[in-house]
Amino acid sequence: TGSFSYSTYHTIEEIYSWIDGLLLEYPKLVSRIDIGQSYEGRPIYALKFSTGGNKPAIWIDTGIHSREWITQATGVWTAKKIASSYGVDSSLTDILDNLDIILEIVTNPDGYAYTHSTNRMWRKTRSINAGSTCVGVDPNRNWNAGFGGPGSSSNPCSETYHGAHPHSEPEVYSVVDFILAHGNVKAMLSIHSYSQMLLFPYGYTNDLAPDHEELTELAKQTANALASLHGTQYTYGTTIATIYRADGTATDWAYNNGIKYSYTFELRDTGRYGFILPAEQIIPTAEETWLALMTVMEHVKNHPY
Amino acid sequence: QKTFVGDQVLRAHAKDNAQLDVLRELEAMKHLQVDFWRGPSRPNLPVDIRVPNAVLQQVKVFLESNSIDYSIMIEDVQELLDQEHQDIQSATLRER
Repeated sequence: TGSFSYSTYHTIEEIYSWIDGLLLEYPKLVSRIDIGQSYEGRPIYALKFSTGGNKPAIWIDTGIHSREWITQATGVWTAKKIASSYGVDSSLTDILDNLDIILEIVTNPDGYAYTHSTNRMWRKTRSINAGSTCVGVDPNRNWNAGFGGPGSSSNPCSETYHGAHPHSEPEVYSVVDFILAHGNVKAMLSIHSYSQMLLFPYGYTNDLAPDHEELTELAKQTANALASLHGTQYTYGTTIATIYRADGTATDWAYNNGIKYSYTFELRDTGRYGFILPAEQIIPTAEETWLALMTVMEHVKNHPY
Repeated sequence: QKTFVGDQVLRAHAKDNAQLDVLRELEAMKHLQVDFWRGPSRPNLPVDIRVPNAVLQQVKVFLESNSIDYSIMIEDVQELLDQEHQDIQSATLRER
Protein backbone atom coordinates (compact mmCIF):
# COMPACT_ATOMS: atom_id res chain seq x y z
CA THR A 1 0.00 0.00 0.00
CA GLY A 2 3.03 2.26 0.09
CA SER A 3 2.93 3.19 -3.60
CA PHE A 4 -0.80 3.85 -3.53
CA SER A 5 -1.80 7.46 -4.00
CA TYR A 6 -3.99 8.59 -1.13
CA SER A 7 -4.51 11.97 -2.71
CA THR A 8 -6.62 10.84 -5.62
CA TYR A 9 -9.95 9.12 -6.14
CA HIS A 10 -9.95 5.41 -6.93
CA THR A 11 -12.32 2.90 -8.49
CA ILE A 12 -13.86 0.11 -6.44
CA GLU A 13 -11.53 -2.40 -8.09
CA GLU A 14 -8.51 -0.32 -7.06
CA ILE A 15 -9.82 0.01 -3.51
CA TYR A 16 -10.52 -3.71 -3.21
CA SER A 17 -7.06 -4.49 -4.57
CA TRP A 18 -5.57 -2.03 -2.11
CA ILE A 19 -7.44 -3.81 0.70
CA ASP A 20 -5.72 -7.05 -0.33
CA GLY A 21 -2.40 -5.25 0.00
CA LEU A 22 -3.30 -3.90 3.43
CA LEU A 23 -4.14 -7.41 4.64
CA LEU A 24 -0.76 -8.69 3.45
CA GLU A 25 1.06 -5.78 5.04
CA TYR A 26 -0.61 -5.96 8.47
CA PRO A 27 -1.71 -9.59 8.84
CA LYS A 28 -1.66 -9.58 12.64
CA LEU A 29 -3.84 -6.51 12.97
CA VAL A 30 -6.13 -6.33 9.95
CA SER A 31 -8.62 -8.85 8.66
CA ARG A 32 -11.36 -8.65 6.07
CA ILE A 33 -14.89 -9.66 6.85
CA ASP A 34 -17.19 -10.45 3.96
CA ILE A 35 -20.46 -9.17 5.35
CA GLY A 36 -22.63 -9.72 2.29
CA GLN A 37 -23.22 -9.06 -1.37
CA SER A 38 -24.61 -6.01 -3.07
CA TYR A 39 -27.72 -6.07 -5.25
CA GLU A 40 -25.54 -6.55 -8.34
CA GLY A 41 -23.48 -9.24 -6.65
CA ARG A 42 -20.40 -7.32 -5.59
CA PRO A 43 -18.79 -8.39 -2.33
CA ILE A 44 -19.28 -6.10 0.64
CA TYR A 45 -16.18 -5.92 2.80
CA ALA A 46 -15.56 -4.60 6.27
CA LEU A 47 -12.04 -4.26 7.62
CA LYS A 48 -11.51 -5.38 11.18
CA PHE A 49 -8.63 -3.89 13.14
CA SER A 50 -8.14 -6.05 16.18
CA THR A 51 -5.40 -7.08 18.54
CA GLY A 52 -7.30 -10.26 19.37
CA GLY A 53 -10.09 -11.46 21.61
CA ASN A 54 -13.67 -10.39 21.43
CA LYS A 55 -13.55 -6.73 22.31
CA PRO A 56 -16.30 -4.13 22.08
CA ALA A 57 -16.21 -2.50 18.67
CA ILE A 58 -16.44 0.84 16.97
CA TRP A 59 -18.17 0.75 13.60
CA ILE A 60 -17.23 3.28 10.90
CA ASP A 61 -18.77 3.37 7.43
CA THR A 62 -17.99 5.56 4.46
CA GLY A 63 -19.55 5.81 1.04
CA ILE A 64 -23.14 4.82 1.74
CA HIS A 65 -24.05 7.62 -0.67
CA SER A 66 -21.96 6.79 -3.68
CA ARG A 67 -21.36 10.25 -5.11
CA GLU A 68 -19.81 11.49 -1.87
CA TRP A 69 -16.37 10.48 -3.09
CA ILE A 70 -14.46 12.29 -0.38
CA THR A 71 -15.85 9.77 2.10
CA GLN A 72 -14.54 6.60 0.46
CA ALA A 73 -11.18 8.33 -0.04
CA THR A 74 -11.16 9.32 3.63
CA GLY A 75 -12.01 5.72 4.52
CA VAL A 76 -8.99 4.43 2.63
CA TRP A 77 -6.66 6.96 4.26
CA THR A 78 -8.14 6.18 7.67
CA ALA A 79 -7.63 2.43 7.27
CA LYS A 80 -3.97 2.97 6.46
CA LYS A 81 -3.65 5.39 9.37
CA ILE A 82 -5.11 2.91 11.84
CA ALA A 83 -2.94 0.06 10.60
CA SER A 84 0.28 2.07 10.53
CA SER A 85 -0.31 3.81 13.87
CA TYR A 86 -0.71 0.74 16.05
CA GLY A 87 2.37 0.43 18.20
CA VAL A 88 3.51 3.87 17.08
CA ASP A 89 0.82 6.25 18.30
CA SER A 90 0.13 5.64 21.99
CA SER A 91 -3.47 6.89 21.89
CA LEU A 92 -4.45 4.70 18.96
CA THR A 93 -2.55 1.77 20.45
CA ASP A 94 -4.45 2.18 23.69
CA ILE A 95 -7.74 2.28 21.79
CA LEU A 96 -6.94 -0.88 19.87
CA ASP A 97 -5.81 -2.63 23.03
CA ASN A 98 -9.31 -2.09 24.38
CA LEU A 99 -11.58 -1.93 21.35
CA ASP A 100 -11.84 -3.30 17.83
CA ILE A 101 -12.40 -0.94 14.95
CA ILE A 102 -14.52 -2.11 12.04
CA LEU A 103 -14.42 0.02 8.92
CA GLU A 104 -16.57 -0.43 5.83
CA ILE A 105 -15.08 1.74 3.10
CA VAL A 106 -17.39 1.10 0.15
CA THR A 107 -20.77 0.72 1.80
CA ASN A 108 -22.67 1.10 -1.47
CA PRO A 109 -20.50 -0.82 -3.96
CA ASP A 110 -22.92 -0.81 -6.90
CA GLY A 111 -23.56 2.89 -6.59
CA TYR A 112 -19.86 3.63 -6.33
CA ALA A 113 -19.05 1.54 -9.41
CA TYR A 114 -21.85 3.33 -11.24
CA THR A 115 -20.42 6.75 -10.37
CA HIS A 116 -17.19 5.70 -12.08
CA SER A 117 -18.73 3.99 -15.09
CA THR A 118 -21.88 5.90 -15.92
CA ASN A 119 -23.08 8.73 -13.73
CA ARG A 120 -20.76 10.58 -11.35
CA MET A 121 -23.77 12.09 -9.60
CA TRP A 122 -25.42 8.81 -8.57
CA ARG A 123 -26.39 8.66 -4.89
CA LYS A 124 -28.60 5.61 -4.31
CA THR A 125 -28.23 1.86 -4.57
CA ARG A 126 -28.80 0.19 -7.94
CA SER A 127 -31.70 -2.09 -7.11
CA ILE A 128 -34.63 -2.34 -9.48
CA ASN A 129 -37.91 -1.04 -8.11
CA ALA A 130 -40.94 -3.11 -9.01
CA GLY A 131 -43.46 -1.10 -10.99
CA SER A 132 -41.09 1.77 -11.70
CA THR A 133 -38.51 2.59 -14.31
CA CYS A 134 -36.52 4.46 -11.69
CA VAL A 135 -33.62 2.62 -10.12
CA GLY A 136 -32.27 2.61 -6.60
CA VAL A 137 -33.11 3.26 -2.99
CA ASP A 138 -31.59 5.84 -0.68
CA PRO A 139 -29.59 3.57 1.62
CA ASN A 140 -29.72 6.15 4.36
CA ARG A 141 -33.52 6.19 4.45
CA ASN A 142 -33.86 2.41 4.43
CA TRP A 143 -33.20 1.63 8.10
CA ASN A 144 -35.84 0.59 10.54
CA ALA A 145 -35.96 3.80 12.56
CA GLY A 146 -38.88 6.04 11.70
CA PHE A 147 -38.96 4.20 8.38
CA GLY A 148 -41.24 5.71 5.76
CA GLY A 149 -41.80 9.02 7.51
CA PRO A 150 -41.97 12.41 5.79
CA GLY A 151 -38.19 12.83 5.97
CA SER A 152 -37.95 10.36 3.11
CA SER A 153 -39.86 9.71 -0.08
CA SER A 154 -42.20 6.96 -1.22
CA ASN A 155 -41.46 7.84 -4.85
CA PRO A 156 -38.90 5.46 -6.40
CA CYS A 157 -37.71 8.30 -8.62
CA SER A 158 -36.76 10.44 -5.65
CA GLU A 159 -33.19 10.67 -4.38
CA THR A 160 -34.55 9.95 -0.89
CA TYR A 161 -36.72 6.96 -1.80
CA HIS A 162 -36.95 4.81 1.32
CA GLY A 163 -37.42 1.46 -0.42
CA ALA A 164 -40.19 -1.10 -0.30
CA HIS A 165 -39.58 -2.07 3.31
CA PRO A 166 -36.95 -1.53 6.02
CA HIS A 167 -33.58 -3.10 5.20
CA SER A 168 -34.77 -3.98 1.69
CA GLU A 169 -31.32 -3.15 0.36
CA PRO A 170 -28.71 -5.88 0.76
CA GLU A 171 -26.14 -3.16 1.40
CA VAL A 172 -28.15 -2.06 4.44
CA TYR A 173 -29.22 -5.51 5.54
CA SER A 174 -25.60 -6.71 5.53
CA VAL A 175 -24.65 -4.06 8.05
CA VAL A 176 -27.73 -4.66 10.19
CA ASP A 177 -27.08 -8.37 10.21
CA PHE A 178 -23.42 -7.93 11.07
CA ILE A 179 -23.98 -5.44 13.88
CA LEU A 180 -26.80 -7.41 15.49
CA ALA A 181 -24.82 -10.64 15.28
CA HIS A 182 -21.76 -8.92 16.73
CA GLY A 183 -23.81 -7.66 19.65
CA ASN A 184 -21.11 -5.49 21.17
CA VAL A 185 -20.81 -2.45 18.93
CA LYS A 186 -20.47 0.68 21.06
CA ALA A 187 -20.26 3.41 18.44
CA MET A 188 -21.49 3.91 14.91
CA LEU A 189 -19.83 6.64 12.90
CA SER A 190 -21.38 7.07 9.50
CA ILE A 191 -19.44 9.34 7.16
CA HIS A 192 -21.14 11.51 4.54
CA SER A 193 -20.52 14.75 2.69
CA TYR A 194 -21.00 17.65 2.37
CA SER A 195 -21.86 20.48 4.83
CA GLN A 196 -19.28 20.20 7.65
CA MET A 197 -21.65 18.96 10.30
CA LEU A 198 -21.66 16.48 13.11
CA LEU A 199 -25.14 15.06 13.65
CA PHE A 200 -26.58 12.75 16.24
CA PRO A 201 -30.02 11.22 16.99
CA TYR A 202 -32.62 11.86 16.22
CA GLY A 203 -33.50 12.62 12.63
CA TYR A 204 -37.01 11.23 12.65
CA THR A 205 -38.38 12.92 15.77
CA ASN A 206 -37.94 16.11 17.69
CA ASP A 207 -37.67 14.11 20.89
CA LEU A 208 -34.25 14.36 22.45
CA ALA A 209 -32.28 11.17 22.89
CA PRO A 210 -31.81 10.01 26.49
CA ASP A 211 -28.08 10.66 26.09
CA HIS A 212 -28.56 14.02 24.43
CA GLU A 213 -26.33 15.98 26.81
CA GLU A 214 -23.42 13.60 26.56
CA LEU A 215 -23.76 13.36 22.78
CA THR A 216 -23.82 17.16 22.54
CA GLU A 217 -20.75 17.61 24.72
CA LEU A 218 -18.82 14.96 22.83
CA ALA A 219 -19.85 16.53 19.51
CA LYS A 220 -18.50 19.87 20.74
CA GLN A 221 -15.17 18.33 21.72
CA THR A 222 -15.03 16.45 18.42
CA ALA A 223 -15.72 19.57 16.35
CA ASN A 224 -13.05 21.45 18.29
CA ALA A 225 -10.51 18.70 17.69
CA LEU A 226 -11.32 18.67 13.99
CA ALA A 227 -10.98 22.44 13.71
CA SER A 228 -7.63 22.43 15.49
CA LEU A 229 -5.72 21.19 12.43
CA HIS A 230 -6.83 23.30 9.48
CA GLY A 231 -9.45 25.55 11.07
CA THR A 232 -12.37 23.75 9.42
CA GLN A 233 -15.52 24.70 11.27
CA TYR A 234 -18.27 22.17 11.91
CA THR A 235 -21.73 22.77 13.27
CA TYR A 236 -23.29 20.06 15.40
CA GLY A 237 -26.59 18.98 16.91
CA THR A 238 -29.42 16.57 16.34
CA THR A 239 -30.09 15.72 12.73
CA ILE A 240 -33.61 17.10 12.77
CA ALA A 241 -32.64 20.40 14.40
CA THR A 242 -29.39 20.96 12.53
CA ILE A 243 -30.11 19.96 8.97
CA TYR A 244 -33.56 18.52 8.30
CA ARG A 245 -35.96 15.77 9.17
CA ALA A 246 -34.54 12.47 7.94
CA ASP A 247 -36.34 9.20 8.49
CA GLY A 248 -34.87 5.73 8.35
CA THR A 249 -31.25 6.72 8.91
CA ALA A 250 -28.39 4.47 9.97
CA THR A 251 -27.40 6.35 13.09
CA ASP A 252 -30.96 6.56 14.41
CA TRP A 253 -31.28 2.81 13.89
CA ALA A 254 -27.97 2.26 15.66
CA TYR A 255 -28.99 4.40 18.61
CA ASN A 256 -32.33 2.63 18.93
CA ASN A 257 -30.46 -0.65 18.95
CA GLY A 258 -28.34 0.28 21.94
CA ILE A 259 -25.36 1.93 20.25
CA LYS A 260 -25.10 5.08 22.30
CA TYR A 261 -22.35 6.85 20.41
CA SER A 262 -24.01 7.24 17.03
CA TYR A 263 -22.85 10.11 14.85
CA THR A 264 -23.23 11.16 11.26
CA PHE A 265 -20.33 13.18 9.89
CA GLU A 266 -20.85 15.49 6.96
CA LEU A 267 -17.35 16.20 5.65
CA ARG A 268 -16.08 19.12 3.55
CA ASP A 269 -17.02 21.46 2.09
CA THR A 270 -19.83 23.91 2.78
CA GLY A 271 -20.62 24.54 -0.84
CA ARG A 272 -17.80 25.64 -3.08
CA TYR A 273 -17.39 22.27 -4.76
CA GLY A 274 -20.01 20.13 -3.01
CA PHE A 275 -19.73 16.52 -4.13
CA ILE A 276 -16.94 17.35 -6.58
CA LEU A 277 -14.36 18.15 -3.93
CA PRO A 278 -10.92 18.45 -5.56
CA ALA A 279 -8.62 15.54 -4.85
CA GLU A 280 -6.04 17.89 -3.35
CA GLN A 281 -8.42 18.19 -0.38
CA ILE A 282 -8.53 14.45 0.34
CA ILE A 283 -5.58 14.33 2.69
CA PRO A 284 -6.38 17.52 4.64
CA THR A 285 -9.95 16.30 5.00
CA ALA A 286 -8.87 12.84 6.14
CA GLU A 287 -6.31 14.30 8.55
CA GLU A 288 -8.79 16.55 10.30
CA THR A 289 -11.45 13.83 10.31
CA TRP A 290 -8.93 11.53 11.96
CA LEU A 291 -8.65 13.91 14.91
CA ALA A 292 -12.43 13.87 15.20
CA LEU A 293 -12.61 10.08 15.01
CA MET A 294 -9.88 9.78 17.63
CA THR A 295 -11.82 12.07 19.97
CA VAL A 296 -14.91 9.88 19.73
CA MET A 297 -12.94 6.64 19.99
CA GLU A 298 -11.04 7.81 23.07
CA HIS A 299 -14.33 8.80 24.67
CA VAL A 300 -15.83 5.41 23.92
CA LYS A 301 -12.77 3.71 25.39
CA ASN A 302 -12.96 5.84 28.55
CA HIS A 303 -16.73 5.51 29.01
CA PRO A 304 -17.58 1.83 28.83
CA TYR A 305 -21.25 0.92 29.11
CA GLN B 1 -20.32 8.56 -18.76
CA LYS B 2 -23.29 10.85 -18.52
CA THR B 3 -22.16 14.40 -19.13
CA PHE B 4 -23.25 17.56 -17.38
CA VAL B 5 -22.20 20.19 -19.89
CA GLY B 6 -23.61 23.57 -18.95
CA ASP B 7 -25.34 22.25 -15.84
CA GLN B 8 -25.06 24.68 -12.98
CA VAL B 9 -25.38 24.30 -9.24
CA LEU B 10 -27.48 27.13 -7.89
CA ARG B 11 -27.45 28.12 -4.26
CA ALA B 12 -30.87 29.36 -3.22
CA HIS B 13 -31.55 31.29 -0.04
CA ALA B 14 -35.08 30.93 1.23
CA LYS B 15 -36.12 33.83 3.44
CA ASP B 16 -38.98 32.06 5.14
CA ASN B 17 -41.01 28.88 5.27
CA ALA B 18 -43.19 29.98 2.37
CA GLN B 19 -40.13 30.18 0.12
CA LEU B 20 -38.98 26.81 1.43
CA ASP B 21 -42.33 25.41 0.33
CA VAL B 22 -41.78 26.88 -3.13
CA LEU B 23 -38.41 25.13 -3.31
CA ARG B 24 -40.09 21.89 -2.26
CA GLU B 25 -42.52 22.40 -5.16
CA LEU B 26 -39.53 22.71 -7.45
CA GLU B 27 -38.13 19.48 -6.02
CA ALA B 28 -41.41 17.75 -6.83
CA MET B 29 -41.31 18.82 -10.51
CA LYS B 30 -39.67 15.61 -11.66
CA HIS B 31 -39.83 16.52 -15.35
CA LEU B 32 -37.23 19.25 -14.76
CA GLN B 33 -34.75 16.66 -13.50
CA VAL B 34 -33.20 19.06 -11.04
CA ASP B 35 -30.97 17.41 -8.46
CA PHE B 36 -31.06 18.78 -4.93
CA TRP B 37 -27.58 18.48 -3.45
CA ARG B 38 -28.85 20.09 -0.26
CA GLY B 39 -32.58 20.04 0.12
CA PRO B 40 -34.88 22.69 1.57
CA SER B 41 -34.83 22.44 5.34
CA ARG B 42 -34.87 25.73 7.22
CA PRO B 43 -34.57 29.38 6.20
CA ASN B 44 -31.00 29.89 7.41
CA LEU B 45 -29.60 26.95 5.48
CA PRO B 46 -28.83 27.36 1.78
CA VAL B 47 -30.37 25.02 -0.75
CA ASP B 48 -28.04 23.71 -3.46
CA ILE B 49 -29.61 22.58 -6.71
CA ARG B 50 -27.92 21.08 -9.75
CA VAL B 51 -29.90 22.29 -12.70
CA PRO B 52 -29.57 20.70 -16.14
CA ASN B 53 -28.54 23.15 -18.82
CA ALA B 54 -31.77 22.55 -20.75
CA VAL B 55 -33.96 23.92 -17.95
CA LEU B 56 -31.56 26.46 -16.49
CA GLN B 57 -33.45 29.52 -17.66
CA GLN B 58 -36.76 28.03 -16.66
CA VAL B 59 -35.55 27.33 -13.13
CA LYS B 60 -33.94 30.75 -12.77
CA VAL B 61 -37.16 32.40 -13.87
CA PHE B 62 -39.06 30.23 -11.40
CA LEU B 63 -36.80 31.35 -8.56
CA GLU B 64 -36.91 34.99 -9.57
CA SER B 65 -40.67 35.01 -10.01
CA ASN B 66 -40.97 33.68 -6.47
CA SER B 67 -38.47 36.30 -5.20
CA ILE B 68 -36.03 33.64 -4.06
CA ASP B 69 -32.45 34.90 -3.96
CA TYR B 70 -29.88 32.64 -5.53
CA SER B 71 -26.28 32.62 -6.60
CA ILE B 72 -24.33 30.38 -8.92
CA MET B 73 -22.30 27.93 -6.85
CA ILE B 74 -20.85 25.98 -9.79
CA GLU B 75 -20.80 27.62 -13.20
CA ASP B 76 -20.37 24.44 -15.22
CA VAL B 77 -20.51 21.05 -13.52
CA GLN B 78 -18.81 19.31 -16.43
CA GLU B 79 -15.76 21.56 -16.20
CA LEU B 80 -15.21 20.44 -12.61
CA LEU B 81 -15.76 16.81 -13.56
CA ASP B 82 -13.28 17.11 -16.43
CA GLN B 83 -10.73 18.55 -14.03
CA GLU B 84 -11.42 15.74 -11.58
CA HIS B 85 -10.97 13.14 -14.32
CA GLN B 86 -7.74 14.74 -15.45
CA ASP B 87 -6.39 14.74 -11.87
CA ILE B 88 -7.24 11.05 -11.54
CA GLN B 89 -5.48 10.24 -14.80
CA SER B 90 -2.36 12.12 -13.73
CA ALA B 91 -2.32 10.38 -10.34
CA THR B 92 -2.73 6.98 -11.99
CA LEU B 93 0.25 7.68 -14.24
CA ARG B 94 2.31 8.79 -11.24
CA GLU B 95 1.38 5.62 -9.34
CA ARG B 96 2.48 3.45 -12.26
